[in-house]
Amino acid sequence: KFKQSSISKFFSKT
Amino acid sequence: MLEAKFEEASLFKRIIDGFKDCVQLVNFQCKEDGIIAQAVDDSRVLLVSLEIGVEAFQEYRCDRPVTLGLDLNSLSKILRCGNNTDTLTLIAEDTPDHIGLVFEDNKKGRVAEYILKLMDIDADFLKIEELEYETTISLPSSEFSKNVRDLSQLGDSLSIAVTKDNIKFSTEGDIGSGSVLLQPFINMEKPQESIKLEMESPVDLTFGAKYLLDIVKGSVLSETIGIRLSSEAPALFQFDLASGFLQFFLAPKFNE
Repeated sequence: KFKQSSISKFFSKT
Repeated sequence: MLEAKFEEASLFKRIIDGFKDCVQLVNFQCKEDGIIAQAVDDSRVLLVSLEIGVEAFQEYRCDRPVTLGLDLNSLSKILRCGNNTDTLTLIAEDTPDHIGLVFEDNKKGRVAEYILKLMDIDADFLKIEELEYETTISLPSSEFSKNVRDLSQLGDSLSIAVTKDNIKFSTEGDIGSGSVLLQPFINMEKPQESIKLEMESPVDLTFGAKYLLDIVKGSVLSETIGIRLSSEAPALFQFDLASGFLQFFLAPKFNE
């Protein structure tokens, strides 16, 4: 089964 | 003071139509060198990044940086009031609580003015670093849209697998499965119909079909779409403007 990852994990806040 | 004039309102309409269905509240940052905007969808899976360069405008003036918090639903209502071939000028003061949108049909001498109230949007601005990608493909955006729309009828997830020889879109669902295999080729007469593939190592990634269905709406902006894939990073789907771009960064689904 696939699990959706989140975009927040890949980009940091400026 | 911001005064940004599009030669044709249709360009700004298409830009907004390209991403208004996945994000609603967006801060547009206007600076001397153009307008940028960024927003993440509510589920935090899709990041939209827009850049409109000064060259995209017939006239552009921005004396000091100004942020416009726009509700895209409201903005779309006003954009529908203008005709595609009207010029469209966006006007804002230095510390605005509203923007003006002026549509002009110079042939008829018709001028339509609208005011849109701005929103105070509390959104993080994410740092988008230059990511390392294993694979870059480009193909007609109509071809990409068709594959996404066709396959998403069958399944909630859609896989994009790239080898040195081909690109394969596939899905599996309750009623059955489907796949589309594309091979790179160059069309010399119509370069925009070419399918290009550059690959360092093969990738096979799976994405939520609902997000890809949002992304294909960007096809109104460009005849081609660039897709960059890596097993370690969100996929990048890019539509180029004459000056600027609309980018979608989509977090993949992982096999548990």
